[in-house]
Amino acid sequence: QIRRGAHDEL
Amino acid sequence: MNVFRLAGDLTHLLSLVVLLLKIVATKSCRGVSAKTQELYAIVFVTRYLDLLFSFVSLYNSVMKVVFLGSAFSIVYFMRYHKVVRHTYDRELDTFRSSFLVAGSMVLALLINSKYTFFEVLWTFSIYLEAVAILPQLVMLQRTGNIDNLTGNYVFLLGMYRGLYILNWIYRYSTERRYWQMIVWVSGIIQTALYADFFYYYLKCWNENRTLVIP
Repeated sequence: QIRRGAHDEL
Repeated sequence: MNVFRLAGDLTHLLSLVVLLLKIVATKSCRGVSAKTQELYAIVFVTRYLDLLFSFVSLYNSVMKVVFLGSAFSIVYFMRYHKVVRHTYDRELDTFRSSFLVAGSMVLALLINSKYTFFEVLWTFSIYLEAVAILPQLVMLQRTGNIDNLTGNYVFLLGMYRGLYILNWIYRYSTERRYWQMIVWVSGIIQTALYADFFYYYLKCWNENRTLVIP
């Protein structure tokens, strides 16, 4: 599942 | 991952190291707001719940654990450490932080991109982080002479937010379908809150004197 934008930021 | 994001994360990490260093080395948390630190602990817990069910990268997971650990360590020192807790200026730290929590929760329930338990909590953490520095900024105004480590801690936190804005600009111009309005608006408000502090920090640094926020 590809997570949207800022969910891969801290 | 781009250079702005990496620099932002490392600055954030450095700010926490500086704060822990101040507390451990001087056995004092003078001038530090326990309310802001508790808000950050809430921010990290509600945002990093995804540690349990989603994996982005080893880097992300390690950083999340480090941020959580440092936030709880700082709160532990300020509230429970037998020496440090007596240096906490309770009477200068009077900001009603419960209003920030309640306001962020209401806003997260009203404005979010998906109405699910984890998404609402994640959005709440974004809103709460934006205002979590307020008790600290108010406390700095009341403290008078601010020691170097405390001033540098707040400065590094502000730098981290500024670098994240550069990271968003970079990602927006290089990635397709990268659009994060909730995060952007909150982040710009969060960074703007530091403007006043930055002004006095740089002014005092330039004049080579102790930081005082009028």
